[in-house]
Amino acid sequence: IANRFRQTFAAVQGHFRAIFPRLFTGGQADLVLTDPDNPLDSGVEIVAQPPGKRLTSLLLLSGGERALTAIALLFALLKARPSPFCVLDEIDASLDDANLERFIRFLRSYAEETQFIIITHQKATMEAADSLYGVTMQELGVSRLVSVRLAEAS
Amino acid sequence: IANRFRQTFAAVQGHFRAIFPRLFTGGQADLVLTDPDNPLDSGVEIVAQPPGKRLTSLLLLSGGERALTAIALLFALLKARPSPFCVLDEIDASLDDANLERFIRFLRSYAEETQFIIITHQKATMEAADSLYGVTMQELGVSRLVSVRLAEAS
Amino acid sequence: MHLKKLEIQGFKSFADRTVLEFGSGVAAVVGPNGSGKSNIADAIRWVLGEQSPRQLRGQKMEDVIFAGSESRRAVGMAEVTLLLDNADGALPIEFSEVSITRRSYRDGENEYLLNNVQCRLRDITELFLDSRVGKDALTVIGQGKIDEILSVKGEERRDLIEEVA
Amino acid sequence: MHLKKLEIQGFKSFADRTVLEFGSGVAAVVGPNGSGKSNIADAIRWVLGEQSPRQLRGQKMEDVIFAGSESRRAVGMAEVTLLLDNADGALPIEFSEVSITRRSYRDGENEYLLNNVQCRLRDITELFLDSRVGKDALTVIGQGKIDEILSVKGEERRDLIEEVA
Ligand SMILES: Nc1ncnc2c1ncn2[C@@H]1O[C@H](COP(=O)(O)OP(=O)(O)OP(=O)(O)O)[C@@H](O)[C@H]1O
Ligand SMILES: Nc1ncnc2c1ncn2[C@@H]1O[C@H](COP(=O)(O)OP(=O)(O)OP(=O)(O)O)[C@@H](O)[C@H]1O
Ligand SMILES: [Mg+2]
Ligand SMILES: [Mg+2]
Repeated sequence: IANRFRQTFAAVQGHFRAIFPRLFTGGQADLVLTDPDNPLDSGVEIVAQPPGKRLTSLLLLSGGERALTAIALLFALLKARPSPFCVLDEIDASLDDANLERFIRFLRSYAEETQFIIITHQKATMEAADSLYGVTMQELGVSRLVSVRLAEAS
Repeated sequence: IANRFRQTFAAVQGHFRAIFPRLFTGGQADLVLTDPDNPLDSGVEIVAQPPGKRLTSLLLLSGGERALTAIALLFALLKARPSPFCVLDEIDASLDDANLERFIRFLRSYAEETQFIIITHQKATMEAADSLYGVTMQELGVSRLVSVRLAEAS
Repeated sequence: MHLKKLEIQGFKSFADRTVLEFGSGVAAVVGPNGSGKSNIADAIRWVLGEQSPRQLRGQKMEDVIFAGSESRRAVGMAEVTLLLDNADGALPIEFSEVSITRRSYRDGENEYLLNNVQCRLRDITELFLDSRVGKDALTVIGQGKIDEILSVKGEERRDLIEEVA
Repeated sequence: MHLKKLEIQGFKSFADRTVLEFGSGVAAVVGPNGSGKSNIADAIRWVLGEQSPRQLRGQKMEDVIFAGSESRRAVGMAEVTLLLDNADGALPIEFSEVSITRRSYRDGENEYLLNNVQCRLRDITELFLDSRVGKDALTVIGQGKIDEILSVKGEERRDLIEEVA
């Protein structure tokens, strides 16, 4: 058990170290075991340093930087052990246009192994999807599906 | 003291009842004192019912409905006692286009009494502002102001 | 394994039977505030066995059953079915298609079905055990919850990695 | 009363002296993720007397002083000045313009100035007492904090209304 955990931790850590600088176009990040001798009881700390900035605590990161860091970790976990499908609810809400583009590129590249269902209000994400499902409450209080043409969605 | 509180509570409650249906184009909302006999110790509960829906707990409201309900309360407090200025940090992030338009209309109407500084990524909010301040980190890690033309902001 | 179809009826704001058919790749769900998008994410988490009302933004499990609207009466049952393509044999069961169904009644009674045959919740959780799909894995990241990966304690993050192990 | 100018130097990511001049109406602050927008909101909350590091997204008060970057060394002092137009006499002081300044040093020392004359924090909080501006009133609604009005306990919501009374 402990060995399996160590192997998986090393894989996720490796992917996280590689994905973070690609999402942030620079900088570095790491996962650290707080108690490496007892992996099954240890905590896992996240270290994140956006490009050009001093290393600081996660608290000082901006809203968008925190979301992008969490997304990097999510992709690292998916890379270590791909999941057949994954539902994401407005995880792109706080990203600016440049970070949104980079996130979308990642999503597309992971979509070969994992089927994604992403709930979003961002037009760029809608345009990058393979299929679009519109939900509406034409009858107030009752949800129904409608077909959506991109021009009217958002 | 208790009288002043009762008067202010009644004013905020009245405004909240009036503003909510205008922001949601229907429905109703209320503020309720949990212990009306002891106003200075009482809690204040929020009741919100979007148009066409059953009255349910705040928990079941959607992300955008919660934000819009909180915005209605904020405007009710500002109406009861206008504040000279108010800083709002991405309070429009979870609103869809229709709710965003209604929020912006409200903001504009309150901008006569209150000066607003609003941090946003939403283009519609930028377009509705009287002035635009761009913040950038051309030198990584160091913030600086830049002048912004609307076409490039977001 | 991938998702082929999701059928929802009487679950939260989906009073009428609603069917979503999925292909591969990225499916975007869009619509106005309060229209029922996050309720779809809740339906997937629920049919995979979620037992905590708070994870479904409710106070009691009954909150998932359509409570009525201005024009409709409340219903007595919520039902969600997930149809999965199992041609790759990822799920340890003989079928090339697997459907799981959950029903819940106002008296608190829950029914689970595997390929339309009644079973226990345990049968469903065991089926998904090695597949990395389930209510606890990263299968559903709720609205506003992405930040939690950063704010939970180190031990909880370890659990995330253990699940992946 | 309204905001005329905000000067920031050495506060968080604003290593260089930065001046924002405000007119009336709605001012929008825009820019990429991590560029320093929320730090401006923090600067306003700070100069109005905020004492809690957590309200400024830090762990200790020293976290507000520019900590350096790849190309710059850390500085020893953070300073923010807020210039207010008081032509309407909303603030109980003889001047038609009022400036408040806060400085903080790495040794934890804080200085407050009112129209460039050193004063105590109490003098500033008393000045704003009846004006409905201040670190606790609704003057600054931080990122992601709008939802808190709904999720706090009923008693805390009463406090909000009492502030307004
Ligand atoms: N049991 C129920 N019966 C009827 N309606 C319900 C039930 N549970 C939740 N709802 C309704 O569902 C709506 C919320 O839907 P949901 O959270 O899916 O919206 P959304 O599309 O995600 O919106 P947003 O874009 O704002 O996040 C609420 O208005 C709520 O009243
Ligand atoms: N004391 C400090 N010294 C130097 N940099 C700091 C300091 N405190 C915070 N920062 C930096 O400021 C940045 C965050 O800025 P801020 O939160 O204002 O971004 P933002 O423009 O609001 O972004 P978003 O759109 O993502 O919310 C972080 O990258 C952080 O490293
Ligand atoms: Mg939602
Ligand atoms: Mg911010």
